[in-house]
Amino acid sequence: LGSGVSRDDDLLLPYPLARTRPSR
Amino acid sequence: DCARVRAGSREQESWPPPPATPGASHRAAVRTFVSHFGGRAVAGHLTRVAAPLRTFSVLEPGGPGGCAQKRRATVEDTAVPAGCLIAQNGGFFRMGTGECLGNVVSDGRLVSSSGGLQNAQFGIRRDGTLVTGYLSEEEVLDTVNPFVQLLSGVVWLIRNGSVYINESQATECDETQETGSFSKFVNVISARTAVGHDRKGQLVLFHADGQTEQRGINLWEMAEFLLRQDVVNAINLDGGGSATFVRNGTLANYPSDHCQDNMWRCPRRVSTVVCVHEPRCQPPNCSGHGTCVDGHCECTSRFWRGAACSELDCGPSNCSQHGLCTETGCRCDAGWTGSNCSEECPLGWYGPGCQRPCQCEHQCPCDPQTGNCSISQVKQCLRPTEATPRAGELAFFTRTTWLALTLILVFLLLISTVVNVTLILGSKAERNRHLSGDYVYHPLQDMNGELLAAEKEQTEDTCNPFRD
Repeated sequence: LGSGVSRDDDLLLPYPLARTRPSR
Repeated sequence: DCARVRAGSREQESWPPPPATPGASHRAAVRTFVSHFGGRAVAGHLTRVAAPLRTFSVLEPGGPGGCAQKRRATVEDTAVPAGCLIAQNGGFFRMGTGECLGNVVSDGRLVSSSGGLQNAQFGIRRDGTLVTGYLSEEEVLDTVNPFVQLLSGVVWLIRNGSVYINESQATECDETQETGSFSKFVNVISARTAVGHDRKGQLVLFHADGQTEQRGINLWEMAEFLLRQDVVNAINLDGGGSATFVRNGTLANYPSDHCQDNMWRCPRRVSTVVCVHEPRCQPPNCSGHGTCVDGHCECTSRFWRGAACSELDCGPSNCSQHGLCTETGCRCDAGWTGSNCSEECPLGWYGPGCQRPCQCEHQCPCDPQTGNCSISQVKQCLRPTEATPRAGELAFFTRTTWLALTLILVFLLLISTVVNVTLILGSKAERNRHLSGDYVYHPLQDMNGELLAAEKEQTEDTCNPFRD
């Protein structure tokens, strides 16, 4: 009973994707 | 978070395992709710699990090795092979690469370490202690009481019965970074999942359906809901389109990601999974010496003992110090035999368990331990070729001799007894004859010597009617 592949379109991320955060 | 803490101890709560209640049910209790948060109806599940040390696991996507291969898999695809009764998505992952983020320990295996990154952690140590909060790298890698299950979330929701979200933001978000995204992450409504434990030491899984900015709940509402359910410590796990609830291997919630055909909703391929399963044994395979039945090891051999069938026990004698306890019993050292290795080898045998026959000339006995045919014994040994009895035959011969000798002596004794009795009886009869009935008269002079003639004459005239 495959339900198909999701589009990963409901993103809930704690940190912004863009910046890689520098280690302090 | 941006801070890495390699060593030392951080802010965390450790909850010791409750005393074991043998026979208590370890079945998961799943509650379904549709509750109102700020006027919004939200559906979800709350699952409570007793004895989480044996009924809870963190699983890698698609099975062991999934993190190393940066695999992603739906919760169903990971949960079904693992036999999960209840499963939810677990930790965060990098969407582009599938990399598992944070710390991951799965069934006693350290899968990945975040190097001390300060995000919210939830884990179970080998002794059953439930740990919630922040961990240094050193604490994650502890070997004294190592983690057997561990995963990372973002935001410590409840600490020791109080909402801890503000403190988490200070710890888990770099103040220099625009906190907009972090703050939005905390306050936006969406589908949410969480893991924690209650005052009884039961593990609690939470899931609420939603869709970012349209349906669902924010972290404050989730924390309040959990507090009302007597949850003492809890962390927030991945949400949004990752929020997935699987029951008995089947999807049992309404995920928010769209399928390729956006008419429908499809469960996301996620990373790690939190799994509630039948009670497992520690270790699950009972150290290879038993079978796991309802979370208890039943040892296969009567010599394996202990909760994990990992202790050999051959009884109080412990093989009489002359052997090694093995799963088939005592394996005796050279020169000893018997179930407890308490018997010396019989003559003519030597070696471990006396399994080997002596190889000496003239069939001599040998050293029970080494099998050496010591010279002195050879001299004493008899030549079997001269048909002389061997030690055993000699013994037999001596025994027969003794027996014959004994019989002869007994026979002689009988003869002499009969003869003696006959003689005694004969003489008695003789004497009796004299004394009763027939008897013989003996004049006294025979007895007392010569009498005077006169006396004799006189005696005879007067009263001697009897004369023979």
